[in-house]
Amino acid sequence: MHQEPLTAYFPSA
Amino acid sequence: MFEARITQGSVLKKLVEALKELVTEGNFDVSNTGLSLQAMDSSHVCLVSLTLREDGFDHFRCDRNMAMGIHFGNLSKILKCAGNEDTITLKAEDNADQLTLMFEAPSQDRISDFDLKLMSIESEHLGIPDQDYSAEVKLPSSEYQRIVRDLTSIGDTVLISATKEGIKFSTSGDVGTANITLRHNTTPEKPEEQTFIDLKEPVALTFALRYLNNFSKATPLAPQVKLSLTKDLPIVVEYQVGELGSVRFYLAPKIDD
Repeated sequence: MHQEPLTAYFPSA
Repeated sequence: MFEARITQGSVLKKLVEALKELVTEGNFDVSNTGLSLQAMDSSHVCLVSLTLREDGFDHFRCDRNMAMGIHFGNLSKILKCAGNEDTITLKAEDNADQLTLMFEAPSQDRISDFDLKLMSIESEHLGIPDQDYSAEVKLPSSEYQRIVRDLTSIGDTVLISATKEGIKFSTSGDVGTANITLRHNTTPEKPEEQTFIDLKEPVALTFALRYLNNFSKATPLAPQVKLSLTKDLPIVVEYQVGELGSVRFYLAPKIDD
């Protein structure tokens, strides 16, 4: 299993 | 000119202790609405979002927006010099390269000030949308701390599943497996000892226990913690810090390769 970085879920503001 | 005074200085001490191992540095963004921080850990899978409202402070003044780059290990060293009962005042001139922290003992007979060198930090701000979650669970923060601590001794990851039966935390490792289920329980008289499960649809996600365990360092800040879960999205672990604001931790789920 792996984790995507949070930037994959939330756009840069 | 920025100036913020908080009578209950121990709150700032607890906040920094809760953050400093996850994020080494970040910008305190100050404006006339308060103080906020958004910082990711070095692997960018977890994010801390701190919001302290202007009206939660005993005095707050901010003439212009500033980003103050803070090394949390260094801030922690300074805050350790404050007494638990001290009033703490944060001060900085516009475009300052240092943040002054003033500690006043309740008896007013001891006043100290420390200057923390500020850093220039390039930080990436993420736009986190307000959204409805499939499951929101409020539970005693001490219970959350116990669950993640106990499971960390068994496994590396936890499957959190919320159903109408309750919320279940499952892990496995070399020694075997573990399952802990909490049910909706509003029987205790004290609200902070109750467990509320607000379920819109069942959801199950896997997370690294190391991070969930680290978030529980915020336990001294609040009697309750809220976990918010939605399929394929980061979990939110939120502590309300009295009337002052909140600290939220976001953690990306583990997904199959």
